[in-house]
Amino acid sequence: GSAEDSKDEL
Amino acid sequence: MNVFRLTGDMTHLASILVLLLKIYATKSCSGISLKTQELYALVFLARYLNLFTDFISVYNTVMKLVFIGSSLAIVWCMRMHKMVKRSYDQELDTFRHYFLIAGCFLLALLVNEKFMFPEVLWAFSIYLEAVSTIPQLVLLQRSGNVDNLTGQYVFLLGAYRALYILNWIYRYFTEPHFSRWIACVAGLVQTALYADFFYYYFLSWKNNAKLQLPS
Repeated sequence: GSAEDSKDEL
Repeated sequence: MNVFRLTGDMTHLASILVLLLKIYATKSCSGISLKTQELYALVFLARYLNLFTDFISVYNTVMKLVFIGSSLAIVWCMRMHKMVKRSYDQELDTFRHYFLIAGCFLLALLVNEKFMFPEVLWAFSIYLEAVSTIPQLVLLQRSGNVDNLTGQYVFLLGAYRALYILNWIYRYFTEPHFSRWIACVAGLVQTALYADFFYYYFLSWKNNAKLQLPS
């Protein structure tokens, strides 16, 4: 889902 | 990683280096809002909680440490370093930033991707970053003339999020399940706040004149 991968940015 | 995001991160890093240069070289923080620096330290602490739990890449970890470390060092410098804190425009830096913190936290409780502690804090950090520059922009308008390094600092700080918007557009078209509407809307607000600063910064560059913000 979007919640997990949204942490790949600073 | 795409060129927009990498350029954005480098622009963000450059803004911090310019600010560190200004404080270190001139031993002065005149024109710099301590409240904005405190808000940025809070933004990084709230957003990078997963620093030690989720390893994404060496780059990601190193940059998070640099952002947290530099923002805390700048706040420490402006509060404790005897020479630097003497040049702090305390009587001009009076924006009530605690209202920004409370408002963003409330909004994060209401609007987030998942009602989980890390997600609420992440949304809080995104909203807070969008408004963090307000005390700094208010201070610039009150202090009239802006020294070059301070002007460059604010310009780079505004430009980095504009590059991130290009990054989100790029990822939207190249990644199937890409959805980052919270960061995108907040990023648009954040960049829009710099609109008039960008205009006067461009004028000062075009006319090769001192940066003057109308008070």
